[in-house]
Amino acid sequence: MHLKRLEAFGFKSFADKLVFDFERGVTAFVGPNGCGKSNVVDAVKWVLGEQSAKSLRGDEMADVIFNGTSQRRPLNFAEVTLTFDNASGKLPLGAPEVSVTRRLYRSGESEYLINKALCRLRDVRELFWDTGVGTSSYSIIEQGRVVALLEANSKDRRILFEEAA
Amino acid sequence: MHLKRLEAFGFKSFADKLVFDFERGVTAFVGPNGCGKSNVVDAVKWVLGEQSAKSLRGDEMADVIFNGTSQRRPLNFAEVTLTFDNASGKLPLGAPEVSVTRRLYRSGESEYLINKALCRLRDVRELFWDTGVGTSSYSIIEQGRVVALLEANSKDRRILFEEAA
Amino acid sequence: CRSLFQETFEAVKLHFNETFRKLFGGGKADLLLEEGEDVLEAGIEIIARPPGKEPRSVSLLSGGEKTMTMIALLFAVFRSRPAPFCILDEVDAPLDESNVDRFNLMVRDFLDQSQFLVITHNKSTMSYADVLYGITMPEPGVSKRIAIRFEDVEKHLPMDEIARA
Amino acid sequence: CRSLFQETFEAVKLHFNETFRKLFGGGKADLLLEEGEDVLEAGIEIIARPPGKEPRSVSLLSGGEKTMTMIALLFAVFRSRPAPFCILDEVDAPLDESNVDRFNLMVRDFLDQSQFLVITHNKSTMSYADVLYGITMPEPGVSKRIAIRFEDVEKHLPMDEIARA
Ligand SMILES: Nc1ncnc2c1ncn2[C@@H]1O[C@H](COP(=O)(O)OP(=O)(O)OP(=O)(O)O)[C@@H](O)[C@H]1O
Ligand SMILES: Nc1ncnc2c1ncn2[C@@H]1O[C@H](COP(=O)(O)OP(=O)(O)OP(=O)(O)O)[C@@H](O)[C@H]1O
Ligand SMILES: [Mg+2]
Ligand SMILES: [Mg+2]
Repeated sequence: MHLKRLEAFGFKSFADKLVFDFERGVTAFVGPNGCGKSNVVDAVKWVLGEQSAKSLRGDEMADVIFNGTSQRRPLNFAEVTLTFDNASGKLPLGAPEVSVTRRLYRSGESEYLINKALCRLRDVRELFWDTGVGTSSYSIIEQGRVVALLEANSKDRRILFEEAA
Repeated sequence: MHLKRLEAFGFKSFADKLVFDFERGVTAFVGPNGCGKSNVVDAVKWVLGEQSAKSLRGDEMADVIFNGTSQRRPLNFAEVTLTFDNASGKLPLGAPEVSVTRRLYRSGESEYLINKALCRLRDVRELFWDTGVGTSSYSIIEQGRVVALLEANSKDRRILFEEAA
Repeated sequence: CRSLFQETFEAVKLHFNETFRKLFGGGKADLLLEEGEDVLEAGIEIIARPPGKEPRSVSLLSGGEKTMTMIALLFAVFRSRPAPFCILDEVDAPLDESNVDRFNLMVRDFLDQSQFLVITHNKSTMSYADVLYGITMPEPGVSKRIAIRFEDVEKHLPMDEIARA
Repeated sequence: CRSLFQETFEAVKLHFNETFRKLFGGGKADLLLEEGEDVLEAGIEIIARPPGKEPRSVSLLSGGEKTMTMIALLFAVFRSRPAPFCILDEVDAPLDESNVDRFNLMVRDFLDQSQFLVITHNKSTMSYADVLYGITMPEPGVSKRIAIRFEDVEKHLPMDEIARA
């Protein structure tokens, strides 16, 4: 059950639609500071159901919508779609590919879709139940997280184990 | 008033005496992880009077004394000497060079010397009064400090200004 | 719940010594649950001893050694609870050349069970990747994806030149 | 005391916009004292706008942008309160190639009034240094100083080979 594709539009600095296709193996993202590499990580966390704006480096969830530059106006919604290869059948959907989409409008309205059909956040969570996918803190290591784990006191470190357990 | 020389023996990983001579300009320290580069920074902070073991990455001050390896026994004291060029006369001592030495014995006894004459910690502090030298937090930026300053809340950041003021 | 945590903890403990020894080329590492507390509340203490050294506490280790220790712990958790994919954002930043190699070799060891997305500024890490995506911002504030070949990176072409290629 | 802080704050504020614009090649930055609080208690808020971008808060900036912003602030403090020497331990770790250059050029700007000691793993930073010291550990746990020439570093000789040279 590996990642096939990530599509993002209106999410943070992705004012123009961006598509990444993934192979098995190691994919490296490179580029200058501030260009959007960590925003890709945020997009994956977000589409999988991240509820904490702070963990996406924002103050409120609307901060993930492209808020304009000196040359471009802000956009009105953010949308990310993550597509998985399901040849192994691990995801309980009987489809060879499974895509999850999340949309957030500036009005605050929010939508989730599985294979383009509207659903609830809870359905996304149940879909990935027991697969090791989710906003699980041990398989997504954000920039600065290693330092944070080192400085965490011994009680905070438990979270890493609790998520894995 | 620039640094001329740093000598360290028995301090952290400096089990063999180490001497560094400095020129004006930029001196870069390089080398593999864990070899002693940041220990040089700790040595400078320590000889200038650092009182917090935690700010030297230890639990107690005795942690700065070389505590042995699988091949070498621990040492009984740590000693660091920092020598300044005083041609500008900024340091109120009428000497062309000024050296500050700090020694710590495992017994807990501690000594400070200025130009090899025993003195008190307070004399070292007064020597550098108003020169911008000291354990001032804005001219010694330890590994990880930039990250800490970024994550500090707005009240903690004041410390940077208060030290400079 | 208590036994599930205990089980996970024991598994991670076992793998941690293995991953640590692999990343450090020797030495040993351990995990301890704080004594006198309920298994569901106790903090987790990390013991790490790089080859030939006798550090009294993890805090005295260098920046790179602490990072390698935490990477070993994360891979140990991953070994006990595999996930389909793992995202690592700039974990190699504090590592020297040989540690970057050992980190990347460990990533390759895990490829049989997981897909990896890594974000990096490090040329050696880029050379280990199967696919390289560049993310740049020819228009300020708007991310753009570009194809990158490792040869362009090796020649030290600045990202904006690669973008025009 | 209150006026001394206010004076320092105003001076740093002025220099901050200058150092920021120099490090970012444009944009603007500012410092604000929290309202409604005594000058001696108020926290300090950082406003940072890289060229062409409109970030709503510093938290949304990238790892490298945050680091450059904090480096600008540190240099602004240094400009208001010069010190004879400045020690920077691996501040360049999260920076891309062009930001590493701009950081090193700023260090050179300050050389007329201060001496710099930098610790780095970055070859570009090494090329800017006037003197290079290598610190290695041929015997585990015991630091050793070695002379390094930039040509050895450039050829990517591993540190232990350079040590034998
Ligand atoms: N809602 C938003 N609208 C527009 N731009 C945004 C938004 N949120 C974040 N950004 C921009 O995205 C940029 C940060 O991108 P990101 O963190 O992905 O950089 P990066 O490539 O990881 O860089 P680094 O190498 O420094 O870590 C910032 O400049 C920020 O202003
Ligand atoms: N009291 C001590 N006795 C012996 N060794 C010590 C003592 N205190 C610290 N060390 C050792 O010093 C080493 C750390 O050195 P230091 O932090 O200077 O490394 P570094 O060169 O800065 O590495 P990095 O590039 O990873 O930051 C550790 O391996 C630690 O075990
Ligand atoms: Mg980033
Ligand atoms: Mg260090």
